[in-house]
Amino acid sequence: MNIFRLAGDMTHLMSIVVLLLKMHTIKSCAGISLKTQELYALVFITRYLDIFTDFVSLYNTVMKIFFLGTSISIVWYMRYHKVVKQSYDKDHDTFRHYFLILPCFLLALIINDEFTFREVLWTFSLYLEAVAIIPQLVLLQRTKNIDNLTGNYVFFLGAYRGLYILNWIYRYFTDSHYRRKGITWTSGIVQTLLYADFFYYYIRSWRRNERLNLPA
Amino acid sequence: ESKPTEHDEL
Repeated sequence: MNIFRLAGDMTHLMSIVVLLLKMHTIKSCAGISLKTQELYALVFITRYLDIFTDFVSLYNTVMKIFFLGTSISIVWYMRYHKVVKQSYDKDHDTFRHYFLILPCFLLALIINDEFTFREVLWTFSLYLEAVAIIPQLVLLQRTKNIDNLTGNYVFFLGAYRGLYILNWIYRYFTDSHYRRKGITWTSGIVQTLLYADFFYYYIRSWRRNERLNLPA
Repeated sequence: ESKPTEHDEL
């Protein structure tokens, strides 16, 4: 475990804490895309099928349980919590997430490291994670007043994979047992690039001390 | 020999 990986995991964790904080304390999910949240739940469910069979470390297992539990409970909150669901911006969250799921699944069937049930699903989860933010970014562009918690949530979520890229570079040079992981790296780079535009406006609004607003 | 794909990251 190097500092980049740890920092990546911590920003990922932070993003979820920020989102849960928003839902728990102000009982609101305004500006949050349910489509994206459902995609993340699917990402973690398909990626962490190994939770009961492969033990890497206590840290990994605990984190996997955390990501699985929180992603599913966030979807539950947005769909069923009688207060939270009222703030869900259904009319603007119209991206068809099925259009992302199907191509990712087909791609995982074609391009994978090993044609097994678990490996294909793992690969699918990487492809899907790379693009899962798209409905959220679309919703942000349609949202007039993006609140701080939502902006920070997306920022932490984007920073996480960017830090993982630094971790991969570090491991590539320092860990002789570390293999080439083309699928992971490519997906991670695509995932981070999707945030480029958002990062630009996020940092600009932060420096100018202005409210975050994405141009349409 | 270890598996072709080991997933030790999250």
